[in-house]
Amino acid sequence: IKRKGPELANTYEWKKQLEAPDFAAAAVTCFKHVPLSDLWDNIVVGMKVEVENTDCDNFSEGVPASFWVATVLRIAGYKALLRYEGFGQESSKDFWVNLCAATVHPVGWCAGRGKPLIPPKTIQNKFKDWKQFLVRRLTGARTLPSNFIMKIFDSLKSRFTCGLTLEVVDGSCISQVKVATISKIVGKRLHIKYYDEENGSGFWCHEDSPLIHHVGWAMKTGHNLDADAEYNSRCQAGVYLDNDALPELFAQPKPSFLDQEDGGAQILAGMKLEAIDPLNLSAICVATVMRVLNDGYIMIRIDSYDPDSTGSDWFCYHSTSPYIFPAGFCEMNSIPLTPPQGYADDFDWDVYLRRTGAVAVPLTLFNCIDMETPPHCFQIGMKLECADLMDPKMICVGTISRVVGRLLKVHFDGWEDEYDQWLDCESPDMYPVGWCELVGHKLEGPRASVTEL
Amino acid sequence: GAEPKNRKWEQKQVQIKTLEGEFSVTMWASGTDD
Repeated sequence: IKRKGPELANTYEWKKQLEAPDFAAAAVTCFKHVPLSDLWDNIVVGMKVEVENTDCDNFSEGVPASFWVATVLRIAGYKALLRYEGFGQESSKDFWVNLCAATVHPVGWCAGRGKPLIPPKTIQNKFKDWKQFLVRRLTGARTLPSNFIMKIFDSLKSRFTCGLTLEVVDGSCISQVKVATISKIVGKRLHIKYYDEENGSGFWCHEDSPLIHHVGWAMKTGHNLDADAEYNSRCQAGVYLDNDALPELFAQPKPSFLDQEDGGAQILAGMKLEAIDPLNLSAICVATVMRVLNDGYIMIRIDSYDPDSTGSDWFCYHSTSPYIFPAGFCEMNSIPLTPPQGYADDFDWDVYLRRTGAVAVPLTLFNCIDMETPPHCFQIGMKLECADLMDPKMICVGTISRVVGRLLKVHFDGWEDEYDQWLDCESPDMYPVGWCELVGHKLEGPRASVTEL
Repeated sequence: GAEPKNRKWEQKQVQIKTLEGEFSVTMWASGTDD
């Protein structure tokens, strides 16, 4: 964990919120894509750890630390409330740490490095025989695995490396992907620079994001591509370079009904559906399939957009995306549906389909219906860290404000509801409390209200 | 502590060093030690 650095100036710390008795954070195990998610079930209240002893003479950062044993009292994301052994029921020196911090270790770590455990100054004289006390407190208790630090390092490694070339959705023209290069990786989030923007701010996304693709993807699927002539011709010739990102690096979409030859149901251009507005993630809108691409991808257009647009506002979703829904999904789940242009809030699907002469995408093609909901543990009120997908370099403090099957609504604390984001429960853009601190990413705090300021 | 039910827990001899000397205790370690 980086403690300093200009990029972390003014990063938000959860301290104040953590102390609230009703604070609830989504558990690390809710986020399958984050470090240590698979072993976090075994991080439990009552567990013992060796942790830096700050209750000593002349404690200051940078000075070789002494350590003591502490018990985990509460867990919130990667954060844990600890109490030094020997304080009994006394809570005055309890403190929150990030369990992945370099100051927290499995019991036995200090002895392995020849460092004696030193009891905190406050209780130094409480016991004469600390050995007997520790034997009593530690025998049969639980601790972290001895390779905990290695597990953290391993789980932070990205599949990608800086310098790789890939295709990424063009932030200023969402109907095309653009050739780009990875310039930086923080916590498996990639900073990507478009090929034609030397000094542009680039684009941020997680390595499992559906917005990034391998070299040659646009040509294979039939998606619009912005690239130079050399890139186009080598893709056509099937010539790949050492720094080209190949398909195996990318999260693969689920098999689509559209891939099957006798696929039963089919999606055709002109069919209607409901979809999350790619330019306003708080809105689910009436939308139209504009084109069917290869490999199960479709281009959709939101029906409330300006009709004069020339196709630059079409957006690519995979047909198994959790962000497209059958007609009637919003009504069934009491979610406001943004109607097409010219229609009011009393929008009716049957009337609209009759008037436009269109048909709805068949229900069987969707993954969003209840039986497809993977088990997840998100609940309303849970806190998390979440990328602002309208400005994805920012990770912000958020709260789960609605749960509809696998679909979650994330509210950014202190901001109006219009900035909320609908996200899938498996979205790689959501993180547990303490993730930013763990990977060294700045965390944007809640927007302060006028009265607070 | 009672034996954890989860088989991912392993019983381990853990070394402790204090100013009074070194000794070992039996603890449960979580996760795998691969």
